[in-house]
Amino acid sequence: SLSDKLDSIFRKLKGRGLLKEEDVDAALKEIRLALLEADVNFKVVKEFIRHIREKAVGKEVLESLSPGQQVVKIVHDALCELLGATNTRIQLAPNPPTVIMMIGLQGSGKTTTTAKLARFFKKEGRRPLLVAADLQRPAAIDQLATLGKQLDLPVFLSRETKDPVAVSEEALKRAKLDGRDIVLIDTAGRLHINEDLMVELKRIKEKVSPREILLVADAMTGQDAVTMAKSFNDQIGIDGIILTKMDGDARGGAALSIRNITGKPIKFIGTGEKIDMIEPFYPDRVAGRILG
Amino acid sequence: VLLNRKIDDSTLDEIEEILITSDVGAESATEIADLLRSKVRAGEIRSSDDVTTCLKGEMTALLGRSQPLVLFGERPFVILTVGVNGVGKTTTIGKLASRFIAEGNSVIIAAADTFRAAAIEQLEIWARRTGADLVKHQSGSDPAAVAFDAVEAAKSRGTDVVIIDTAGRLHTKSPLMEELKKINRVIKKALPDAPHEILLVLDATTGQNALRQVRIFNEAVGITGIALTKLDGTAKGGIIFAIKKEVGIPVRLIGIGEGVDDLKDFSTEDFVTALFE
Ligand SMILES: Nc1nc2c(ncn2[C@@H]2O[C@H](COP(=O)(O)OP(=O)(O)OP(=O)(O)O)[C@@H](O)[C@H]2O)c(=O)[nH]1
Ligand SMILES: Nc1nc2c(ncn2[C@@H]2O[C@H](COP(=O)(O)OP(=O)(O)OP(=O)(O)O)[C@@H](O)[C@H]2O)c(=O)[nH]1
Ligand SMILES: [Mg+2]
Ligand SMILES: [Mg+2]
Repeated sequence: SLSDKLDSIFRKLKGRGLLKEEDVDAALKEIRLALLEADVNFKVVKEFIRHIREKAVGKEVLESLSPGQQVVKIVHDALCELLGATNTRIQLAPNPPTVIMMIGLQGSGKTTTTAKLARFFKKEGRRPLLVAADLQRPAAIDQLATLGKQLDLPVFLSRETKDPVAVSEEALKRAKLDGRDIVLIDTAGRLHINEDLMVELKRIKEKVSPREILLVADAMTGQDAVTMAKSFNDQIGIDGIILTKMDGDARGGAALSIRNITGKPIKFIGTGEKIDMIEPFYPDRVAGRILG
Repeated sequence: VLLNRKIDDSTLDEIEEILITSDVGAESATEIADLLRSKVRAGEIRSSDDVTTCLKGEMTALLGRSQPLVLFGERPFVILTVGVNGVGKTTTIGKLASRFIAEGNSVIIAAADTFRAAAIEQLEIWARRTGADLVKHQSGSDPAAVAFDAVEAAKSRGTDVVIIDTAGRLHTKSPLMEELKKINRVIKKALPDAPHEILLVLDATTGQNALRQVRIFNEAVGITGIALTKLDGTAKGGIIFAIKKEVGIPVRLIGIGEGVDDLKDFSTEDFVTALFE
């Protein structure tokens, strides 16, 4: 484990003493490696290591922990602080309905997560409306319709149009007529470098004024996490992040990268394929997992 | 990005950064950088142009020659498609079916993802688009039975290729990996030489976890080829170096978009060039 590796670096250091610069630098090499292996972005790691170095050098070695454990604690606490955020609840709009828009790369888990959130809100006593605004992927409408049926929740869809903006607008009108207080819009997966599709997202945003735009990202995403999250945030503006497939064994460094580059809170994690497998995000659990 | 100038530590650091941000992995990136460093010290590399040439040469040698997907042996040729959730299995099958049909083959697609919402409907659309036949059962039925029926149908109709779609599954879920082993065994009951290709689909945006996926799927059913999807994005897919080094499984195909024609044979040369763009 990282703790063991760091213990061997600090073997010469006993009980009372200060964490010396050269020992800390040796430890930082190991920590840097651990973070890169965990898929934390290269530049984010660089910045983070610099931040840790400031915190660790010259610190007094505590009686209760080995020096290695102490450095791990400094790193773990710093990770928690960076990952954590205060605003992790979905914000409701002052005037209903609250519109929530799900965006992200292809296959990240948007459609499944849209349904998971709908179930979550239904359990809280709300009346969500699901909106099938992915008109491009084969059977995307059927996928959301099937999930809506499982939840006994209405799904707004249209097989007539190819315009997701029109579908979203119509869905909002329908939600107001039917007294639905939450509108969850599932959009097609897209690349942040596809200009037309990013314009399409902007147009949906303009027309329905979402209270929350959530970036749905795969926990196993590698170095590209920073590029794509920054691009989505710069072009569309995101309010929060949902990290999916956390039931796998990916270390999840993408969480730190995306949080760091966008400054936006991670609100939920997906923990399975079934519709009830979504949980609020706990920074300390993810921090421990990133460190490995 | 590496303009012709004298080699120094900062050049080699830059190279390590390019490699790491391409998902090559910290360990492999350091190995490659160290190799270059020793060549610089030995005087084999003088300018940074040399470095680029040497680097591309090293990486090309590491990946080896391309090994495309070729139909061989008795028909039907059976391809079992596997991988974790959302990587592009179903879409890749649609693209493959289209390619085989364009080459004059008859194709049966087996809808053996009987679990996920609208998985069968999604594949029905691809079958219709490409002219492939579809073998499907009810949603929720036994995936092994679908695979078996598809191979049996191919045998009786004289179909050239069977491509079997399976549900996305995380390699960490042992009941799902057991189900995959069962699908594989049942295919063999229908045709002892099948599957002729067990194709693992990997997403180019995936980081170091791709290596774990390869290891565990390989242990479970034996992977004979990899399809690397979503290379039309900004992710570089550098993890394939570590994969090649560890298990030697060839990347056969790359996905470069969501359309039916967005499938190319893997080319080592093109991949290495794209890595440094
Ligand atoms: N194990 C696991 N699988 C998940 C999770 N979330 C989604 N999935 C699966 O990931 C795959 C992709 O999910 P989708 O909801 O279709 O993804 P999407 O982002 O809507 O895909 P596109 O619309 O094509 O961009 C499916 O097989 C889902 O069941 C999760 O938290 N854990
Ligand atoms: N940009 C791009 N998108 C792709 C590529 N291949 C697949 N996709 C998209 O990725 C998403 C998921 O593709 P699927 O074929 O449903 O993936 P899957 O592995 O079958 O998913 P599950 O069955 O849910 O595990 C879809 O939106 C596809 O259009 C590719 O090469 N490039
Ligand atoms: Mg979707
Ligand atoms: Mg599929």
